[in-house]
Amino acid sequence: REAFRSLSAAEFFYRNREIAGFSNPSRALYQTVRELVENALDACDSHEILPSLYIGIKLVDPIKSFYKVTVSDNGIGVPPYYVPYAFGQVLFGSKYKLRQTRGMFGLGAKMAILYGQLTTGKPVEVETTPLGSRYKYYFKIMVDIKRNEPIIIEQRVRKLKKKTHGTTVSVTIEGDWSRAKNKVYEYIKRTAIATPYANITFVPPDNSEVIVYKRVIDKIPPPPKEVKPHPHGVDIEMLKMLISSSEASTLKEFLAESFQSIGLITAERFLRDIGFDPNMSPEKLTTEGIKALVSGLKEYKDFKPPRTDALSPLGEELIVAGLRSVLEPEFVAATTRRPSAYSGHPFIIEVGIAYGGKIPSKDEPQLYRFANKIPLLYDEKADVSWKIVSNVIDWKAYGVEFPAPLVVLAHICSTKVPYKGVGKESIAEVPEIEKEIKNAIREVARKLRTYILKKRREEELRKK
Amino acid sequence: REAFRSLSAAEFFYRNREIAGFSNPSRALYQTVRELVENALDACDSHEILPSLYIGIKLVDPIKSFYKVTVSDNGIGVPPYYVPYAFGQVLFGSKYKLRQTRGMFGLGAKMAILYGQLTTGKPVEVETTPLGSRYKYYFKIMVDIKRNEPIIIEQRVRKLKKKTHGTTVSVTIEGDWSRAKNKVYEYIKRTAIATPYANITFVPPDNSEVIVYKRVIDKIPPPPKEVKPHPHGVDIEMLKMLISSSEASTLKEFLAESFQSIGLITAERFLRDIGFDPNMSPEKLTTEGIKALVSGLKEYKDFKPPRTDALSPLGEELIVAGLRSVLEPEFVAATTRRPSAYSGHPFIIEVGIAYGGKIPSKDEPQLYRFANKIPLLYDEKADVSWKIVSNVIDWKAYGVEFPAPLVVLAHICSTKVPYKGVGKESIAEVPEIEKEIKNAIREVARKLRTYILKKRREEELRKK
Ligand SMILES: Nc1ncnc2c1ncn2[C@@H]1O[C@H](COP(=O)(O)OP(=O)(O)OP(=O)(O)O)[C@@H](O)[C@H]1O
Ligand SMILES: Nc1ncnc2c1ncn2[C@@H]1O[C@H](COP(=O)(O)OP(=O)(O)OP(=O)(O)O)[C@@H](O)[C@H]1O
Ligand SMILES: [Mg+2]
Ligand SMILES: [Mg+2]
Repeated sequence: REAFRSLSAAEFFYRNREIAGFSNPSRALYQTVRELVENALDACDSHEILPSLYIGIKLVDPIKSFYKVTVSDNGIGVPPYYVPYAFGQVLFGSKYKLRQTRGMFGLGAKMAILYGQLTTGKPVEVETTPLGSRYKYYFKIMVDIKRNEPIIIEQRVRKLKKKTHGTTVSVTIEGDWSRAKNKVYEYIKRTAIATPYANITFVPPDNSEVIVYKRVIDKIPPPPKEVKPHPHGVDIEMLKMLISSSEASTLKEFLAESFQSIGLITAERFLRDIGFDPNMSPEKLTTEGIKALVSGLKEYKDFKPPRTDALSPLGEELIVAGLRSVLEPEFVAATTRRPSAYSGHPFIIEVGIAYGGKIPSKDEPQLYRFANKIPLLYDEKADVSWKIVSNVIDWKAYGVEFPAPLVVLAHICSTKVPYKGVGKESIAEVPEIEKEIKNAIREVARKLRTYILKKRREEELRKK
Repeated sequence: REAFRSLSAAEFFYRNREIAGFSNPSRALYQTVRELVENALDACDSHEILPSLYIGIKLVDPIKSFYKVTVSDNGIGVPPYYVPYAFGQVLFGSKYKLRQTRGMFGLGAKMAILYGQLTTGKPVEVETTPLGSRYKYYFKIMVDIKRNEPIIIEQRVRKLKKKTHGTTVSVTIEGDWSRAKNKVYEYIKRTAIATPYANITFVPPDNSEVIVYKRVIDKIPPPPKEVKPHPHGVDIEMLKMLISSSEASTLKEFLAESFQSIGLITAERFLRDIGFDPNMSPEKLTTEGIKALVSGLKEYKDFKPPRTDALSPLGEELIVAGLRSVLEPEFVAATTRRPSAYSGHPFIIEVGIAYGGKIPSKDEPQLYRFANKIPLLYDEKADVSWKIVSNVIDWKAYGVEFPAPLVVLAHICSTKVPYKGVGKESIAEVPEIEKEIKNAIREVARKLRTYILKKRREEELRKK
């Protein structure tokens, strides 16, 4: 009487696309731009390439409101064998690793492509030259939704005369530029703040001027390294998977090889502490043994904290320079906190505060949110940073009385940003992260208070 | 240099479980209860069975904080062939239809089961007797995460002496009752308000008293019917899928059979209007023909509006009775709006307002949200209803000055509730829905104003 069936991952995200930010043409245009831009930037700064990005939106059918969105980069490119899957299979990608990247779901590009397919029927066009290759590969791809497989509409290869590398992705979607444009301009501007080592050119669809952000830093930050999981983030299923993919012959070698922050000596001491033979074979572990090992790993206090070379923060200098150039404030200060961790994932919180000058006065703090260098522009009220900035911090105690010209920038970078949804717009309330954001804001707010009090005293002296 | 791979749907939701509400033990305990309760209620009221539910939470390991959550119902049961998939395969279920149900993703039960697996290593236990069967089937199931397939740990059958039907599901998870209990009690209480035709017994884990909600209505509302899609909700991919699964030999028959609100005569007239031969074979449509048909279907004004026998609203009587019994207010009024639609999905907005009496005074309106009869308790500030209640409605104009004892109940029912996330906690900003919620609140707020003004006049007369 009930009709049972399964869905492919492509069917699921096609049917529930509003969950990924594709809820209407205006939001979809914004989301398409950002998914392609985030892929382009990852392809560059994960590989120590100074990014040069071209972003173009072209109105191709004014009656149906169809736009062609093109993003071009000088990144590492995509190996031709993987192009159909990277752009034609939902839940496929190269960012399922423990390393700070903008991408993490293996979904973003495909959502834009699916939305193009269902609104305009057009395939995505991908051109790519992988680093070191002398060929340019052209693909036209659609997603077979029922099977979650790529459909290659067309593919060509061309030999190049001069060496180059990078990727261009074009999707044609139904959009709404008039409703989306403020958010698109703001997203690109804030991306330029977060990536001052990138050249970004943006060509909008109406006859508005081309926007160019030239790089202001010629040195690329060291790319995040891939790390192994930290024992404090382990669970029963993760441990089972690590055991089945490990070739270690002893339990202590298994721990030292599979986890970060565990050396052979620590592994031996830990295992003896919880009553295991360090030289037993991992395959001999029973279900109860696995459970005991998981509890032990999560609770052991003497593992080193999570490594932070998997992270790439913005840095205080960059935050101050960015806020200064965009806002022209009277006061700017920033802090990059020491690394912390939640569930075995390292994270760093950075906060900047700008005050006065050309900042307009508002009834509430103006919050600029970033996560793994991505600007977050929607769902502000659902974000943990907003909860802290509006409800937890007592601004009066720092000399700020609303209405006030106050901007707060908050950046979280992590090997796993705890987004509330696959549309990547707001951050969930993880206790360790909440605590760090609060302390970071207080740290910078104290500097603001010093400045405000000093200014008031000078004001009073001047009156006498 | 980048390592490409795909994830199964089970791997994806295991890795990103906070997106489904499984972010920490307290939230996971709440989400586990609600996913099982929502399945139990669907199994009853979709099939005209007056629900009798048992909900039990048992502390099975105080040191590790493990709880066994059991939900038992007298619903339609699950055919034994499908039990392993229904409980062991992510994106598998019976609610992928155009009909109002609480479930819609084919994910909820599996998320609770995955969370149990990864925190306690224990399988889910399912007992079920399908309606009309003389057997009780027992299963112990786990999810093979890498393959997204069920693992049947154990299965047994027993012949029953007397006829019965229903399902019992038990998962053992790491939880946090002290942090979750307020929300769990509130969820069950509000569920009882929304389903006054259900008997609900709740046995909490500490030695607190057993909570019993006895049914106050002995008549079950007519269950929602399954309907075909409405032409205004069509897209290119949907039309292609409908064509490939249709056996109709003419285009007009294809439209009349595949869509609601299109009869053969309307189909013929519509097709001639947009320049198609009504008698051509659907298989002969070109890609351009499909696109033209999609535009035509979306824009044609003369199709009947979406059918509403796919919906089952609460009703004004029920809302008033529920608010009265729970809040003991001075004033209560409610409205069930006429059906509306977004993207071809019919929806109904219902609003209730309660004021004064035993309602405590607060600085803001107190909002009770429901969607397809499910109470929504998290992410209030991200919900479209909150946006309207706190920012759009001018309460002063209705005689309400804060702090005030004001409760607003908002219910949306639809063949597709536009949730913001798979955790089903807040509703996205769909323009048609926003407009309806606003008008529904205004309609009931006008009755509140009449009451408040009348009371003030009486007060003034009494003073003289
Ligand atoms: N411009 C590009 N240059 C190089 N590789 C790319 C580019 N765009 C996409 N890719 C590859 O395609 C994969 C899939 O991209 P997609 O956006 O769908 O997922 P993702 O970026 O891994 O995760 P997310 O869903 O969080 O964005 C990426 O992981 C990357 O390997
Ligand atoms: N108590 C129950 N009685 C009868 N059938 C059930 C019960 N619990 C689950 N099922 C069946 O198992 C399927 C899967 O349940 P699951 O909760 O995973 O998904 P869903 O309810 O369809 O959607 P959602 O993810 O939105 O909850 C259901 O569609 C239903 O057919
Ligand atoms: Mg991406
Ligand atoms: Mg369900």
